[in-house]
Amino acid sequence: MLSTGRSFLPRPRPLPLLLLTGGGYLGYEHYRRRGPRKDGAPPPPATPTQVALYRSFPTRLLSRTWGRLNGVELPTWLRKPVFSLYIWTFGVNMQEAAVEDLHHYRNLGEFFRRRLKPAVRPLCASSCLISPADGKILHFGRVKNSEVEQVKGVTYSLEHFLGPQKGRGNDPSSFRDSLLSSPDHDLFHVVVYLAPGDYHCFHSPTDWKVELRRHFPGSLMSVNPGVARLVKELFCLNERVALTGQWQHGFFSLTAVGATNVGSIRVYFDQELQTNAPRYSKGSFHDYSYVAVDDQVLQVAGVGGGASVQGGGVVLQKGEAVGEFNLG
Amino acid sequence: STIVLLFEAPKDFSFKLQPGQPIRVGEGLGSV
Repeated sequence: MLSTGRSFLPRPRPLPLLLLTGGGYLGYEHYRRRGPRKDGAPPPPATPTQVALYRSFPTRLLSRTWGRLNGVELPTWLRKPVFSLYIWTFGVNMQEAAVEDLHHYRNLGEFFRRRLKPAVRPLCASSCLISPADGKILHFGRVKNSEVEQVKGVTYSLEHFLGPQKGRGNDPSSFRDSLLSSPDHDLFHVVVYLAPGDYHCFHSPTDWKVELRRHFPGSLMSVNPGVARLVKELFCLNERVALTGQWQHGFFSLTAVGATNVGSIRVYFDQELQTNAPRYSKGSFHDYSYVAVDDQVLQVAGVGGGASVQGGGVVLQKGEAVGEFNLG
Repeated sequence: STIVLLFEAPKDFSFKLQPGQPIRVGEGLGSV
């Protein structure tokens, strides 16, 4: 190399350098904040600069690369060791999987989308609302003042999360009140966090009718509880798909929020939906109405699974499979 | 990944949950 006049020093590459230094800094900050606090108080949220630094990471690109990598078909001999490592790392219960033979899954993406055996998830008959997913309850409660808690003490704006509502105009009432159909009602929320080893399909939590799909392209930061405690408005910054409609008590919505490793969201009855696509403009959202205006709307809706379209939207039954998260 | 449910319900709706509890598809979240 000396004879050719080239330097031994590698050429500086800004992206890996930024990732390493930024990641190191965030890791250090996270460690410092998580250190034992004498007063037992939770760590303070990250500063806007720290959040901006995190958001500057190419999480969408990383996510898509991760997805492509996991779409590559593995040779049969490699499948068992790779999936066994994943099962061991994330505590996957393969006894519940519809197909327990690891050789059946061609890649990690397919393994991640594995289905469950019938009847391993009985539906609670005494509750009008059931869990849509396997996971952990991150937070739940009543929504006050149009601010929702993603975890205790860390909030996000309801309006930013759902986007502007049709027909609201210059309505002086709060955003929360504008969603309610009766003064005797309140707005409630539940957040379910899905860990990497969990079954990643989501189901209808009740009998309801979906009228609108709103896709918010966005960042793909981690949504694990540690990050949700640090990044205010995390659920408004990340890519998400909000399905809104009506149930027996009025307004109802189910929103699937993506993350770095799980960047794309599929809704079985909506073949038009494309998430984690390279083109992305910050703050934009894309609506798709399932309410039939004419026959053409019904044709492009691409209804699949057990869902059915009626004049007023897509009718979902309690427990019915609605969609899934995918790697990348 | 995360699922967020936001819904309208009568004021006496009550959750049958604990923060941090593991949950599975089909288990009850609450009722009126």
